[in-house]
Amino acid sequence: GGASEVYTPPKQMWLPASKGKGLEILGTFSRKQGNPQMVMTFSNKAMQPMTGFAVQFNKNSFGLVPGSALTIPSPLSPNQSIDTTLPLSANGPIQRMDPLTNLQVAVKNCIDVFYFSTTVPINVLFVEDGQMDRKVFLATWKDIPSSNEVQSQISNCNLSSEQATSRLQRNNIFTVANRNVDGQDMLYQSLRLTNNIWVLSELKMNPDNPTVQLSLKTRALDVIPSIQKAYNDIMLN
Amino acid sequence: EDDDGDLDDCFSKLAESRSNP
Repeated sequence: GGASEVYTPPKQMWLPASKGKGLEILGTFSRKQGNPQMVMTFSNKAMQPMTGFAVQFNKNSFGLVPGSALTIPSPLSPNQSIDTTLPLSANGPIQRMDPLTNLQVAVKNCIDVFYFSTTVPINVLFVEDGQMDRKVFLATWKDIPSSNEVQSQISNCNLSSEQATSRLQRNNIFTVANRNVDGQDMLYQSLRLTNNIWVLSELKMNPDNPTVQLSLKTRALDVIPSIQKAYNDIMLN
Repeated sequence: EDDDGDLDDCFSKLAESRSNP
C-alpha cells in the first residue's frame, strides 16, 4: 500500500489496435493526491512511429476534463508500449450521461482521431473531506425522506467492522459513528462527490453472517447504483 | 460536552431503532 490505496479496477481494453489503426490503449481510473486520474498503457502496434498525441473528453455528468496535457514520448516507436497517468479535474462543462458515469474520450495522434467510451468508477470522485459533522449527519439523515433510502446487500464479505471501516476510509468513505446493537455492528458513514453531492449510509454487519446490509440515503437518487457498486468493489476487493 | 453526550445518545437511539430484532 501507500501510494495508491483507493480501489482501482484492473486496466481494460479501451481502444483495440484494430480500431486504432495500430494504436492500442488499456486503461483504468484511480485517485491520487486528491485528484482522480486515468492510468493508461499506450502501445504502438503499427509499422510507423506515432507522434502528436492529445486527448479530449466529451461533456460528461461530473464535468471531468484532463488536468494536464497527455505525456507520451514522441515518437512512440513501432512495438513500443508506455505507461502514462493523466490527472483529471472536475471543473469542466456538465452534461448528464446515461449511464451517469459514462465518459466519451477522443485521442488523436499523427495518424487519426480515435473515439472510445468507458465508465468511471465513482469511488475515484469521493473527496478527502467527505466526513460529515455528526450533528449535521443526524439532521440530514432525519431530513432525507425514506423514499430516498435504498437498501441492498453485499454478499460474501468476510471483513470485520473494523477492517471495513479502515478500508472504506482509505477510499474516502468516512465512519461518522458506530454502534453495536445485540451483536450487530451498525456503521453510519458519509461521502461527498466532487460535485458536492452527499451520500449517507448505514452498514449493518454481523460477525456470523457474510451478508452485509447497506442502506444509502441521498437527495440525488441518480448516483445510488454507482455508489452500491463502489461499496461492493471496495469491500470485496 | 453535553452536546457530545446528546449526539452519542442520538446515534444509539438511531441504531436501536434500525437494528433487526
